[in-house]
Amino acid sequence: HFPRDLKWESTNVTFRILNYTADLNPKDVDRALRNALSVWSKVTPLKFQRLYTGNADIMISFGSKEHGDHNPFDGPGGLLAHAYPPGKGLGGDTHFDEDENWTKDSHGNKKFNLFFVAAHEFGHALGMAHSSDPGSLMYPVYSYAQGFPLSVDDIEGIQSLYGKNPDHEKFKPKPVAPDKCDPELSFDAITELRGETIIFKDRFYWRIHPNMIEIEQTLIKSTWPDIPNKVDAAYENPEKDIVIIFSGIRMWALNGYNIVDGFPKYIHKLGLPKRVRKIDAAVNIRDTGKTLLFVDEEYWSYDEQMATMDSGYPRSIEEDFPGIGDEVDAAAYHYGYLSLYHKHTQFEYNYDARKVISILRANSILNC
Amino acid sequence: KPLSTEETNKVLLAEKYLRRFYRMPVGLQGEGKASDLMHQKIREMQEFFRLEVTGNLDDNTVKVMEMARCGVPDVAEYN
Repeated sequence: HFPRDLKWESTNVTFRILNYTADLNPKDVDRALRNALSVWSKVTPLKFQRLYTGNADIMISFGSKEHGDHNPFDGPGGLLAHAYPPGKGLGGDTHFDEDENWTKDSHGNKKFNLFFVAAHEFGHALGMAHSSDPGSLMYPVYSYAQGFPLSVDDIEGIQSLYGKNPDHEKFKPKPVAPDKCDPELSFDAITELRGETIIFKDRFYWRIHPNMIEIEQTLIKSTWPDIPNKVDAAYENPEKDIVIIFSGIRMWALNGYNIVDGFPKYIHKLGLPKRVRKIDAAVNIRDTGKTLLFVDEEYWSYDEQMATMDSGYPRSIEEDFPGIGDEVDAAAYHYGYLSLYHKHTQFEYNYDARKVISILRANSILNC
Repeated sequence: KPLSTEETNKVLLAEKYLRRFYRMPVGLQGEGKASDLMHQKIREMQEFFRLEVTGNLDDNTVKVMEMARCGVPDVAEYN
């Protein structure tokens, strides 16, 4: 919250849209702003009433550079919008930078989803300050995500000011960002990407760079808006300089951080049978050029050179990788050693000797 | 040795960012002090964004500073 826990005294809050952006149809702007207010009214007793004339609590406008409050915007990128905490005069007023390219969807570079930015700004207009939880709506840096945008942190924050909404059913908040040092932490997927290691977990990924001490945690949608929030498996093919990301029955190819044209494709294009609906883990064995695809208790071998599935597969994980159990969540390969992850355990596996050589906590890779 | 153009740009970006979002005062505070204050503000910012707290303008810190964001300060009374 802002200092002194600033809030509206009444639960009936008025708003007025003073002008529109040229980027969107006014109806789309109305809808985005109304929906953004609804995000907060769903979890509180607040009610929002639109005014068409006179002074409203929340005066909404689009402007560029200096736009009347001595708090100028900065052209495209950088600052997207700002809002003032509850109070008289400027209090509650919400301004959007007209120099941005506003959209009603998630697509495009340097385009910003008006609904998301507005929902964040209205959080300020109702008394919420910035959150340091990267998964929360009130995190100061823009990122696009699908679904109900409030996290536990956002909901607890707004409800401590206004209380709960007695009339609405409970909304499922977005969980807080996974803690890298949670001893029970498991991974969704791991891959290399040009020397970096990328670890996917829920809506986030960690990025480990060999020359950087700190480990970054970022929302998947912040980097790849077109990739689903949940990654099942991933691997790097260093020969082709691509990373393949699997989610459900679809797969995407990345070249560096860019999605390769022509993707997503169906995983069945690899030669997997239609009954396979999800790949648990994938890893490319550099020495052989084969990619192992783990699905439930079995695994397949894909020949990258021939672009075909090897015959004789699927084979049993438990039989071919004794000592690791029968399922794999994520896998990586370094210099003859496979790292196989299942739940909170990491098995270091000598691929040639077919033997587990050590067992660690999964998050030891995150320096925990 | 003089700063390279790239480093100068980084410092200018950081100064602007810290003034705007972390209430770093405008102008020099006397020789030596300005730099100390900037390190302190960088630490505040790194702590907020859960970056490694070094007080230095490392690449990850600059990257966060360059991202599109909301104009409301992170740790300040809005006035």
